[in-house]
Order: sequence, then structure tokens, then C-alpha cells
Amino acid sequence: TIGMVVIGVSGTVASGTSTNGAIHKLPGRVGDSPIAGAGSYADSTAGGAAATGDGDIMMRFLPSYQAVEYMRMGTDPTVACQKVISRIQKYAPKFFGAIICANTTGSYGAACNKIPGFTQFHFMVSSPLLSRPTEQVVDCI
Amino acid sequence: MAAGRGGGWQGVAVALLLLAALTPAGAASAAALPVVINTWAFRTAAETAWRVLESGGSELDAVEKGCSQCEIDQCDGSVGYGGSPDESGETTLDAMIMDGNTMEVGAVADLRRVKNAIGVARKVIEYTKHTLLVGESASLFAVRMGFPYEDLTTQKSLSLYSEWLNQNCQPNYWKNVVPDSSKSCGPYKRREEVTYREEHTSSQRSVHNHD
Repeated sequence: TIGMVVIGVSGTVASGTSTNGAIHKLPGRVGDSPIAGAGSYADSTAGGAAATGDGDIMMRFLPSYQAVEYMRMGTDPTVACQKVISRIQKYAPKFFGAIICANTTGSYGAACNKIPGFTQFHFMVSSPLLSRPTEQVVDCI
Repeated sequence: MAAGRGGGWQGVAVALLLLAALTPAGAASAAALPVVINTWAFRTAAETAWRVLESGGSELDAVEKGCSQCEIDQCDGSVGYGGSPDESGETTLDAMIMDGNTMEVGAVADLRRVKNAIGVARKVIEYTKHTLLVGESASLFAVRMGFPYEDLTTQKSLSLYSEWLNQNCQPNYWKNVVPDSSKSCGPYKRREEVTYREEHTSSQRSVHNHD
């Protein structure tokens, strides 16, 4: 799955996702990716977020919407992402998932749930402060 | 009335706020935009989205083209055609796109036989008043919007499906059914005694199997 957030020079936010879903799923099963607020969310008055992982679990928590709401309240994007992961952890400590967050000033962050075999999350960032699209890594919590 | 006579301190506060807006921190924030951020190390998607912005495209254009690139590249096997076959061996696609100015959303789910899922999602925004189209009807909409019907099956997805069948359909997502879904393939029927136990395990999900 890819989830993407783009914030323009004027602070306009757009987001999106695309996926072929979980392998061997039941026909008809849909995950979090196409659900607004779950797979991704964008609000030009606050920021944007996109989630990835076990959509059957994550979509129950609307993590992208929640992260944007945290950022609207002034929470730093990294902390917003972490708070979202923590909320899911309380109910599903072994869930597989990660989220990226960015606010309208261009600050960004990411967080993921640490489980065996998934201790770091890789994501891409492009901005004028980076010479080219750059891979970044965050340690899972 | 008292507020109107606020005196000097409110004026100073306003002046400080205006000053704060002009500080280097504000400038730094401006320099940090635009920003493109995407999940996983999908570099070509990031490059495509960035190029769209550089060439004057909109933020929505950047998201659409960036994710479309991943669909073409079959990023990680988890995006686009030829990946993650379902229980019947078919690859289906889900995608969404959201405009943070208007809060419009276009999305498709369980899209069949159309490769450019996020392109179809964009058309849901542009040509309908709806938010989410699913299944065969979403595919029909896609064709009406000019997207070609294509087979999403590849040798890779066929191979993944065959291996799964040969492993007695393990793993799968059934529970409370007979025959025992942890040992056998279906077709399954519901077991009379239902166990309300949610196994919050992630054993079936990995960096190559995710939404």
C-alpha cells in the first residue's frame, strides 16, 4: 500500500492511497485504504496523514483523521502520529501498522507499532530543505 | 467596553504577534513547503509526485500521479495489478484521494479489471457527487470514464495463489467455521458455537502484505 500526503506552498493539503489489499482476503473484503479518515485524511486548515498496515484493525480507529485532529490542536506531527499508534496499541498491542503525518507549516513525522519483525518504518520525504526525495526511518514504539 | 479600551498592552500583544509572524521561524516554515511524504521507501512514487509539483501541477495532481506511479511499478507487490490475490485468485484494488481545501473525497474499493485505481478515484471527485464506489459497479464507472478493462492477474499472482492452495489455504481470515479453517480449505460453513475472541495478532501481515 502507498499512502501519500502533499502540502503545497500555500498550505493546501491533499492525500491519497492505493493498494491491492491483504493477500488471500475474502472476496469483497475492503481495508482501510479507501476509507476517508482511515487510509488517509487531508484538511488544509491543519494537515494530512496516511496510514498503512493491518487495515482490518486500523480502520476501526480512523487513525488518519485522529492524527489530523491532533495536529489541528497544535500537536507536533511526530507526536500526533505516536499518539494515534498508542491509542490502537491499547486494544491491539500486536497490530502491524504505521502512520505518516504532516502539518501545514511543512513539519512532518511518522510512527509505527513495534512488533517482532517490524521495528522500524521507512518512508519518503521531499521538500525544498532536502536536495531530492529522501528515505527516512523511524523507530517503532 | 472595557475590551475596547484595552489600553497599551493589547496593542503591544498585537505588535508582538505580527513580529512573530515575521521571525526566522516563520520563514523556515515557508521554506519547508511544499512537502511530499509517502509511506514506505517507494522512491519513484515520491519522485513522480515531486516532479508534478515542480512542473506546476496541483497537490491533487501530485498525489494522483505519485500513487499511479506505484500502481505501474507494482510497489512492493502490495500496490497495483498482479499482487495480493484474494481467495478466488483475483487481484482487486482499493484507492482514495482527498482534497483538503474542499474536503471532497473520491474512492473506489474492490475495483476489478482496472489498473489505475487512484485515477478512477479522482474521477469520482470530478464527475460524481458521491464519495465511494465499489465492486463491479466501480469497474463499470471506470470504463465509462475511459479506463480500459485489463486482466490484473500475472504469473506472480497466479503463483502466490497456487502456493496458498497447496498449503491448505493457509493462512486465511476465517474463524468459527467448519471445516477448521486453520487446517483446511473451504468452502466453509458457520460453526454453531461461536467464540467471541478477537485475536489481535499480526502473524498474517508483514511489510509485504499490508493495506
